[in-house]
Amino acid sequence: MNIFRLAGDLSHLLAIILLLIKIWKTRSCAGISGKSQILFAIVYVSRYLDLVTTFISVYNTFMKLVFISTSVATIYLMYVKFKATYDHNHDSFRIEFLLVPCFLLALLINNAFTPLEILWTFSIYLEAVAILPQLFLVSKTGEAESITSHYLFALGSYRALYLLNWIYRYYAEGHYDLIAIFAGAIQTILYCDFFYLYITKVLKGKKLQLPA
Amino acid sequence: HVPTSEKDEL
Repeated sequence: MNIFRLAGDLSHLLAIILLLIKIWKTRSCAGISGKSQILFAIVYVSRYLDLVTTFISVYNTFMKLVFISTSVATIYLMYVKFKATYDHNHDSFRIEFLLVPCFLLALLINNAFTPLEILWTFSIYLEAVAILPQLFLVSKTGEAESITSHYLFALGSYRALYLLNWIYRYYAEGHYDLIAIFAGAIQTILYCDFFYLYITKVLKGKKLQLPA
Repeated sequence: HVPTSEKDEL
């Protein structure tokens, strides 16, 4: 564990908490993509299957359980409790266009051809693109509430901090995982346009609004 | 490569 890794995990946790606060306080999931949330739930479940096979640390187990349970809770809030506020019409991204290619790629490019390893690889590829339905929703509506912007910023920062963690680990421990690094870089790149808008608009007190 | 059993990252 190094400072970048810890900051990345905390940023990830903050993102999830911000999202839950937004939905709970406003009693609404408007502006949030249920499709992205479903993809994230698939990511956590398929990645953390090793919870039942391997014990790594209390921290590791705790965080995995938090990520799985909060993503299920988010889906419950969106599709059951605050269903009426869900922006169904704008959330029209077809997730099978992400699920199928990620799974095929995981079958082709993986570290070992075993079920757990393929599902881990699939989750890494899927996580890289799981935010696309959310970004698509923001681009369709042309704006995002500020708390949604903070959520997206924290979520994007998490993988960017992991990139620093991987650079650190490469030099400090000689450790690297090309699949994670490649997918993490793609994931971070997808947020760049949003980061730019966040820094130039939201941090200056303006609403995140896309140019018409 | 790192086997799944040794992956400590989240």
